[in-house]
Amino acid sequence: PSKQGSIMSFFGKK
Amino acid sequence: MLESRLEQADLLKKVVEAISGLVNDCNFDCNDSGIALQAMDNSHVALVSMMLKAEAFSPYRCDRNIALGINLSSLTKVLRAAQSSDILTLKAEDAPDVVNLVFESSEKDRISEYDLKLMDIDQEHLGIPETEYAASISMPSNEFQRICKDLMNISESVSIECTKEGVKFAAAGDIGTGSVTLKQHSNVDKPEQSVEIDLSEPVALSFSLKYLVNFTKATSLASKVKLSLSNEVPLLVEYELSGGNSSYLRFYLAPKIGD
Repeated sequence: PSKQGSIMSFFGKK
Repeated sequence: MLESRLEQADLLKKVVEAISGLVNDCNFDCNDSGIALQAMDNSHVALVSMMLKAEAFSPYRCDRNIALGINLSSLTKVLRAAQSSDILTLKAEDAPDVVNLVFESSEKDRISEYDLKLMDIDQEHLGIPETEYAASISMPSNEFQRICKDLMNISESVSIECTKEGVKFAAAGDIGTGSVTLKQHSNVDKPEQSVEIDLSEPVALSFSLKYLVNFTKATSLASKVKLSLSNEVPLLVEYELSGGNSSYLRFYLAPKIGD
């Protein structure tokens, strides 16, 4: 089982 | 004001088609270097980043920063009126309510003109860090599309493993398992058929195939696609646009995380 990561946890808000 | 003329309406038609499955509304950010777009999908799993450089247009003029907030399904409706080979001109005032699109047939016997209403979109931009990827794979775009579609019949996710032996796409599902392995090879006569693998360390990551299949709607934009991977960072899937002026359509996809 695996969870889908969020793109926001890798790329911060500008 | 913005005034930008594309030799082939097809380019914008295909870009919009490629991203409209992921994004509903987005800003087209215009400045003197070109037209850029960055948007996440609703579930914040994928990010689209497009850059159409000023050199992709002739002529291109944009005096100041203009954000064109566009509903992509509305834009799709308007672009349906453009023939693929039409010349497309986009025009907008400095603080526009509408963007004006003019389609000219190559024979110049017909000019179509549309004004598309704009929306205010308060969009947050993400900072994409410069990344030295551990592996990058350049391969035929149609091959990548085929692999994603085939493996989606097996499972909803794919593992991508890149070693010096090659790149392996593998899926495991209820009905069984499947995998496709590509080795590096060059085709001198048809360079677009070559597979190039640039590896500094082995990589293994899992991704949702639903998103990858969505990205491959961009296949007709470029004969090659470049995949860039590093462990524990989003995958970058990149299509070059309009040859040689560094315009691009990039998709980033967050990996699946094992628990």
